Amino acid sequence: YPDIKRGGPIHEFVQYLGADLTQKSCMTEEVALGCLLKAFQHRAARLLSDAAARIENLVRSGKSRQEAWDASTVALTWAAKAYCHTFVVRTFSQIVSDAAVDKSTKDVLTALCKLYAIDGIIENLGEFIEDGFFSPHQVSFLKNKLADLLAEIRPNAVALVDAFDYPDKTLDSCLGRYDGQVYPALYEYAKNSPFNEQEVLDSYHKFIKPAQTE
Amino acid sequence: MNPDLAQERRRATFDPEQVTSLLYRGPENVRKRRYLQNAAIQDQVLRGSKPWAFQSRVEQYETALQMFIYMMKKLDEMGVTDPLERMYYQEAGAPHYYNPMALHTGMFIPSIEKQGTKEQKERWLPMARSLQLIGTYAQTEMGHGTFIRGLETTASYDPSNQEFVLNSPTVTSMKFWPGGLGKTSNCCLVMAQLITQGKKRGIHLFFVQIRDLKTHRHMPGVESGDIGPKFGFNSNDNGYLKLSNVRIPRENMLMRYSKVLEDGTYVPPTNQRIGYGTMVFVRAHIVTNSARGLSKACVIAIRYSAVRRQTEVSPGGPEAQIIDYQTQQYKLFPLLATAYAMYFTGRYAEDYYEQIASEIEAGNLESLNQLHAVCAGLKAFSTWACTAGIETCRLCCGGHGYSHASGIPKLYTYYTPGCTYEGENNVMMLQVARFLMKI
Repeated sequence: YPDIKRGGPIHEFVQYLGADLTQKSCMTEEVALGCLLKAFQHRAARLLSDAAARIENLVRSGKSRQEAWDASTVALTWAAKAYCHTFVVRTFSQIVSDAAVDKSTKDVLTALCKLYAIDGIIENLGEFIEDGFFSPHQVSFLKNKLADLLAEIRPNAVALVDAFDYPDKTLDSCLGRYDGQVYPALYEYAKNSPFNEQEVLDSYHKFIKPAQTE
Repeated sequence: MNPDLAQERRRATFDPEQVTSLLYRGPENVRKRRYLQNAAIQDQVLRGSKPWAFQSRVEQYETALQMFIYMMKKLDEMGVTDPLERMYYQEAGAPHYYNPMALHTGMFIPSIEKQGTKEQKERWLPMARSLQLIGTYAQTEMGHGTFIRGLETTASYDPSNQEFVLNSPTVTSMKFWPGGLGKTSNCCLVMAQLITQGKKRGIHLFFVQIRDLKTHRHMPGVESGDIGPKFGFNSNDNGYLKLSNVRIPRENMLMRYSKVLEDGTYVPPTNQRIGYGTMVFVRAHIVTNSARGLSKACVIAIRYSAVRRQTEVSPGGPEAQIIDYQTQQYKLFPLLATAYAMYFTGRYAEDYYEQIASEIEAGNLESLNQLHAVCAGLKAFSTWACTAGIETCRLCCGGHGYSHASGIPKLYTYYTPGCTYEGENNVMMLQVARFLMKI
């Protein structure tokens, strides 16, 4: 973190952590992927800065560096999670944008990528609006886009899970069968229960019957 | 074919085959994957057993053992050596049975390959590959997990006969949890505090034979056994191990990076973290593994949501497919997106691991800390997302999701250990934080 603050050479994974934290979001109604990624980078940089500032304040107030660290682990965990979240959003968007697929496929994957990012923001909204990075107006863009994306993905949902290409045997599930014959499969499965090997279980004679005759 | 699912497939606006190719790195890999999966599915030997959930624990263990030994030999016969391709075959042959030899192939052999000397590799690897040696990786202790430096097991060097003496000095120091340690393995790599010339030298790996290679009975000073039933992984004999003055020759310490000379002189490694290589390797692959778990749950929940109908939308009308309810979409589609995100990130983590591992092999350790932090963070982030996501998928299947017939409880118990094995997730996140602060 001191290297970042000094503007020293740092690895590409963490370069964005040195960005200007006073900047506001570029988000518009279109909800561009670039603006979504910047939001994640801003959140990670800010939470890391918050954690570092907390440690420095504790050190200034007389605690040792280790004590200050130990008293800041919740803030540090928030920062680390935000960093990982950013890493995933960045990787997802990078792979989708580089993918050699036709336009209709790319559109579907881009919608998924945006949904992943927007859902990540909405589920952690406090961390994105605490410093006023998003305005209330921009948050409403995100909420509207979320609903639009759910509708957009809906017709492709089954095809998107088919694309994982798991044979039925691998899933080992009556509900997830490729042919959708869920209810006959549940019936067949139930018949495997050892309870069904006898019409009347021994336990009936041992426990239920005596209780009925007492 | 259920008409609703058939209709869903007709209305898709893209070609799923292109996405499959993207996920599995090209059509050639997809073809190989399907070939291997079909070979396993068609194999009569792998068909016979009764459904998993109706088996006792011993039956689950024996079924898994029989299937995985059969599959290992079959894969060797077919000349399949790539670990991913082997996994595809095994995944289709014995779905969600945890392989009692998973640590043998996944950690024991790779650790010797990466941390053994040339002589050690020549001595142990051929025996390990032919199952003369069946090994595991005994790191975790009953009272000590992620904080490896806190391990209590000791390996004291005795220069008079050039042997290490291994001990579990307390109950908390007993090795506890390693997969396959209880009944399957006859040897293991033990992580222990090295003591030589009266000084503690930090934790190191030692090859310890725990059972006789002919009778499978315990070696002198060794006590081990199964730790009992768990939340999942019950086809695996996770075990405990107590060592009482177990003597092993000096050559049994893995000495590629650090060494103990005949007189007891300690030669330290160039980087203290080099010994964590196996763990980093496993963490890099946990990300894709998490994606696999979450994506399977999504397949089940989304297909079922297209088949299941519930409640008339307008009075007297037909019951709606539950996938048409926005609340169901809001629960499932972000998880579907997460599964894709994790697949792609896992691919990145594996490539990054391979890249840095090559640099390490060439003696360049500059990026080791970076790799360590990235893999730790992504491991935690992906396993949390996977576990929480599978639970949501279960809820999306209503009452049937609670039945083992849905396949979801087994997925949950199979994947959720990822949150605690190979490093508890909060600890992982603090390692990321330390990396960020240091860099």
